[in-house]
Amino acid sequence: MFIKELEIHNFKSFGKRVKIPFFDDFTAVSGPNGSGKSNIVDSVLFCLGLSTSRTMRAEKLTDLIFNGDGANEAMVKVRFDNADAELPADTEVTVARKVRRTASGYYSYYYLDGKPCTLADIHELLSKACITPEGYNVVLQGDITRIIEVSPLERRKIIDEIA
Amino acid sequence: MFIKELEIHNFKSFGKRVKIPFFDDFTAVSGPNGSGKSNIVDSVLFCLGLSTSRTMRAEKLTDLIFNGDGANEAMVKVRFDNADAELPADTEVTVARKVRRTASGYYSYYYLDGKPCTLADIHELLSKACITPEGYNVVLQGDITRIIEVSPLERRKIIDEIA
Amino acid sequence: KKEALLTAFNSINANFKDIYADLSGATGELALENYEDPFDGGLFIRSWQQGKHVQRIEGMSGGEKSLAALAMIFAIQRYLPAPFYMFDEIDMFLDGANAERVARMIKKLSVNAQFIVVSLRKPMIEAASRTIGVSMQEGNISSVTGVKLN
Amino acid sequence: KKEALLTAFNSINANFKDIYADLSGATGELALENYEDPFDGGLFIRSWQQGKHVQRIEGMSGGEKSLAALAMIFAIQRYLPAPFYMFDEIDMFLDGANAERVARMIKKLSVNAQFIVVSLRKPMIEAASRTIGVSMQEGNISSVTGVKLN
Ligand SMILES: Nc1ncnc2c1ncn2[C@@H]1O[C@H](COP(=O)(O)OP(=O)(O)OP(=O)(O)O)[C@@H](O)[C@H]1O
Ligand SMILES: Nc1ncnc2c1ncn2[C@@H]1O[C@H](COP(=O)(O)OP(=O)(O)OP(=O)(O)O)[C@@H](O)[C@H]1O
Ligand SMILES: [Mg+2]
Ligand SMILES: [Mg+2]
Repeated sequence: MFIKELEIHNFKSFGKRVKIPFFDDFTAVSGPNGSGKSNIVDSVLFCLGLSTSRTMRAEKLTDLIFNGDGANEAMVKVRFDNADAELPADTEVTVARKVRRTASGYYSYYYLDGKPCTLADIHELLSKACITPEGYNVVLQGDITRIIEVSPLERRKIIDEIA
Repeated sequence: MFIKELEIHNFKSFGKRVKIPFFDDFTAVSGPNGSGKSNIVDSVLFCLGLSTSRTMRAEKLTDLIFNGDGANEAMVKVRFDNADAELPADTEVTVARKVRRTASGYYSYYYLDGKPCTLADIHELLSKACITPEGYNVVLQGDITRIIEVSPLERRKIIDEIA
Repeated sequence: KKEALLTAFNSINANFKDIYADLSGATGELALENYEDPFDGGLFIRSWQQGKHVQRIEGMSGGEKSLAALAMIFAIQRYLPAPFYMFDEIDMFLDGANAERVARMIKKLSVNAQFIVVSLRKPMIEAASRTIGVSMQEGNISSVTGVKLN
Repeated sequence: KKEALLTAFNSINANFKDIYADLSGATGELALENYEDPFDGGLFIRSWQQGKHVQRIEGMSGGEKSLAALAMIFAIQRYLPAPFYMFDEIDMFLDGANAERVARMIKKLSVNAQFIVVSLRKPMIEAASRTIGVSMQEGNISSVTGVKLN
């Protein structure tokens, strides 16, 4: 299983709809400071429900909506190639998430192959392929420094979570 | 006033006596990871009494003595060119510091132009040229990250110290 | 609970020793402060070269520290393999030679899993199969400028 | 005490605006949370490009944050000038263009003061007047391998 395509619209600095193709080996992402590289990583964490808004450098979820032209909804879609049936699902699986700003706060919706579902559904499905919020498969900018700077006690807690 | 020469012996990874010439403009220091670059910066902070052992990544002062061949004393000497008389002293001023391991702990000696003196003497002299422990003229590896990660309150304290 | 921690620790430590030797050429290990009651103590990262004293991660240089932290992350990933990995500028503190070693290790691991690595450094970009360029356009909008094949 | 803080703050802020515009091409400022009683609040670093919303340092990218932190350090140094400066890998998070801008600024400042800058990046090494090479020899002993003139 691997990420085949990422579609981002009005999430953080992606004010225009963007579709990014990915392949099943080693892809580098590069560009100037502030161009949006870390926002791509954040968009995957957001869509798969793997992180809190704190790890995405935002105070509240609505800060993730593009703040350029008054957009009110952010959308991210991750299309997985599941030909190797690592997930108990079709040969292609799509996870999507939307956050909409409302007068009193926000709505957050998750979708699995186009049908509304809950975060728990997504977590259950992804855990079959060892993708969990505590997993170390996504290393954010600054995580390396954090592992070095924390106390030995904090560092042990990393192993506790995994055990 | 500027640093004209740095002499290091048995300080951290400098097990052999080394004399490094410096000039009055822009000098880069480069080399592989773990080769001793940051130790050069630490040696100046150590000699001029500008920092605690914590900022030099050591638990206690004797950890600064080269741990290779059983050396018991670390020595650093900073030679300043004072031709512009920025310091109220000769045209050349030398500050030196030694730390010696003893059975019960350590001795730490400061020298000004070869004569023993106290840390207070050194601080008083250097403060005439705006070189103080709170000053921001030495930026250690990781200081940039610290300024970014600290709380706004901690950040304001930087200005408090300067005022 | 203690059993589970010790099993995880021993297996991750075995991975760490392997990977750290590959990445840095020195010997290293993870160590628990208190093996009798692990929840009572912390976890150390230690390393030593031939002839050098054992040093804890606190006394290492910036680059040596980040290599040790990376080895720990890779050791955890070997224990709990995932189908895809995303790394964001993990090579910032490394000199050219170490950045190349890390890039080569990722290249090897990418045979069995997908790796998406954000980096500004040449060794990483050159080791990847392709590079996706990102840039800021009019109105401060990010866009993907294309995929360069290596 | 409050007077002293406000005087220092205003002067450092004026420097910061100048230097940040030079380094990043955007507009930025330092801001106190509580101007009436500064000791009761913190210090923010804010920046905005034409058309972009004002953002605090917390929301910036890694490179943008380190440029803002550097501008603050340079602003303090302009307020309290010293005869020599030592920087240890201040350019780690910067892309090529930003690393060049910082190196150029140091080159300009080195006319009036001595700068000793530890760096692994090309833009900094190329801007310096000379480079001192450091390496690890037998028995894990550091040595200075020579001075290369640029
Ligand atoms: N909701 C939002 N709307 C518009 N722009 C946003 C939003 N949230 C964040 N941004 C902007 O996204 C920009 C890019 O951030 P990102 O962290 O992805 O950069 P980067 O490419 O990783 O840079 P670096 O190399 O410095 O780490 C920031 O300048 C930030 O202002
Ligand atoms: N007392 C000591 N005796 C011998 N070696 C020591 C002592 N203290 C520190 N060292 C060694 O000095 C080495 C170099 O450290 P330093 O931090 O100067 O490297 P660096 O060149 O700055 O590397 P980087 O590019 O990774 O920051 C470390 O590997 C450390 O083990
Ligand atoms: Mg980034
Ligand atoms: Mg260093």
